[in-house]
Amino acid sequence: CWRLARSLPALHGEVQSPQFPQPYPAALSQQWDLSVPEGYQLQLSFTQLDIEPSANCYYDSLTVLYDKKVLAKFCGQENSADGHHPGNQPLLSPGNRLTLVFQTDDTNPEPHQHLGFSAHYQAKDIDECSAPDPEDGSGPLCSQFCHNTLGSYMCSCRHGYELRPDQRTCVLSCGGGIFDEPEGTLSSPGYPDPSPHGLACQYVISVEPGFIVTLNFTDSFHIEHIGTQNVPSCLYHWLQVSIPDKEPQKLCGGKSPGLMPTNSHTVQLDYHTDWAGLSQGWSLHYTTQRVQCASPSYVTNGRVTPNFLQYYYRDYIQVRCDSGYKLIMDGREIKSYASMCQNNGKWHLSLPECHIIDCGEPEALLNGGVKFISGSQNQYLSVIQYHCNEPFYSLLGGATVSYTCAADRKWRDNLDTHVIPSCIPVCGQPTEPISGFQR
Amino acid sequence: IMGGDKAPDKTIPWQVMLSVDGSRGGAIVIGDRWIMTAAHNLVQQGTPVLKEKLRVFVGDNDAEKLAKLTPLGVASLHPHPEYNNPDDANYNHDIALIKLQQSLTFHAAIMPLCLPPEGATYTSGQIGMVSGFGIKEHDIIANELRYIRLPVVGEDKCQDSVKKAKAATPITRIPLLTDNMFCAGVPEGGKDSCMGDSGGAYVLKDDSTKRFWAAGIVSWGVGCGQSGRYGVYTRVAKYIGWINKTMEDN
Repeated sequence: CWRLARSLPALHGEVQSPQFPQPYPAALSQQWDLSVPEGYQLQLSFTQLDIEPSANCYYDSLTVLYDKKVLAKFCGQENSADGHHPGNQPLLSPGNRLTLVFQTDDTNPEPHQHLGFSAHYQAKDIDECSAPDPEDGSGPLCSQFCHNTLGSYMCSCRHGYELRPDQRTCVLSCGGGIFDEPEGTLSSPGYPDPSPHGLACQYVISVEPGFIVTLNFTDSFHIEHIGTQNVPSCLYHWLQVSIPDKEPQKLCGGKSPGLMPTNSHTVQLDYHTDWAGLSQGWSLHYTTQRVQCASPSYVTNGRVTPNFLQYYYRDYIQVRCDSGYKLIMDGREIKSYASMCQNNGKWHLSLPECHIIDCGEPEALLNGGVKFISGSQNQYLSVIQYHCNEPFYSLLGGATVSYTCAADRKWRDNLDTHVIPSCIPVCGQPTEPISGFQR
Repeated sequence: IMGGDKAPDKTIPWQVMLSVDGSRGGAIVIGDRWIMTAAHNLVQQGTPVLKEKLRVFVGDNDAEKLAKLTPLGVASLHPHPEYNNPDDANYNHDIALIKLQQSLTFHAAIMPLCLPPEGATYTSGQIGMVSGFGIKEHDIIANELRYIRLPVVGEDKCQDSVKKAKAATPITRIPLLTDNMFCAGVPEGGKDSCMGDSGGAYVLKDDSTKRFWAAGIVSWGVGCGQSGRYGVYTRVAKYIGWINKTMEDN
């Protein structure tokens, strides 16, 4: 916390005559300048006042002043016949300050020793709003709503109006600004009442790129025009519709433009009235639609999902190839494909192609061989058959020999295994038997 | 092989010829990376033979032609761990495996021999066949692979033969005949395996599958082809567990 360079006046305090509660000295002239913060009134309450009474408080007195103007002059004692005692009534300053002047004469003829006075003061909030007029008499303090606050006040305006820079008066609001919601309603100031004069209202509808705005004017449309109804000239009052990369269009007359597609994600509306004429005003509801992308073409041996009639901004498509086919893009295989409709109405990736898969050369079989039974180039669904070099090797009993190029690019047998068979040596069976006939 | 015949080409395609410092031995192809032989071919006087000194030849019945071929690369030698014969008197567990560096490709001249079938039996009198490049008649080493058909000899008969040999040569330590061995041969002599054949196969034929299987490995004998004496062979059926484990572990 910073210590303030100048401390604010206190909200309350006490003031007493010299030597109180002892009798005050003679021949005294003392002044107190009391103050509370701006926006408050100062209320002074006496807890005791015992000053030598005299007519008009001629000898000893306590004078209360505001801006050199005497508000009261006190002397005497409570319930005394002489003097002027404040009693229990507090004294309220017109402003936030008061001056007290305590004066005593040279003598005190009475045997009674007067004690002087003791008082406390406090800040009391001013209800500025209850003041009938500001000081300059220019009208109500707030032209519409006034809210009292401690030490101050503030003004506010009804819906459709906005506070002027003077912070007191309200003016009809254009309701302009930026409209970035996906849909909304705009209307001329005060609609359906006639538009005020001297308007220069700007409305900007600006939604996220990828969405396009459509304006839908209500039937109740009237902007002062010159010329015929069919060919109005928007000379003095107009509503100008500006779409990027297009010529601005001024609207006026009594015929509603109705539905107005803009094909843009931003639209600016400028409503102008001069200081004469009459425009009943206008109102419109705007909506937004997602930008449309072209429907993807057919992918041979594959399919595009999801299958929509139309595709819009942020729609995703995927391409999946039929079983046995692989995704190829720009000559290279890709694992998956997904493309999004962009905010410019174009797909972010061009469509891939589906090419048939290839199981590659079948694994060579040691002491055996492999031959193609059907298909070629090792493509999907090609069939090969393994064999062993007979009679020195044979397939292990039960081993399968036919393998088909499967969708996972492996040669698989009818048991779905991709392990090739083994050629087992044939033992103990010479091809040339020892023969002899001699006994 | 004494009293046998020359084996025509490709008739005994599992035959392997081993050579260590000029001494010849036989062995058997049992897989595309494994060869089986007698342990005493790989452990001589209690000392293991270096694998670099072992030359392994396959694919021909002519020893001279074989010796000109490039020997098969040997990856490792695996004599049976319980074979312990420093004094040439204990041929128990006379079996070993040789692992090759490269796989063999089988064809008509190279083919593996089957291992004993489950529950293999050695029936006395059953005719088997033994082959090798070892000594034939008149102490002449065979240049071409020879074979002979010999019957399995009953255990009692074989034990008697060994006992008689012991009795006849009291100062010579005749090896013991154990359950891990069996005998084959004819009592009248003249037909037998001999030096240079050891490690080769004594094969029996399975009647149902018509396949030859390795019943024995040429191991030892008292002399060769002598009357009343038989050749002693390692009983391979006893070692199926060790063979499979050794191949799996290596």
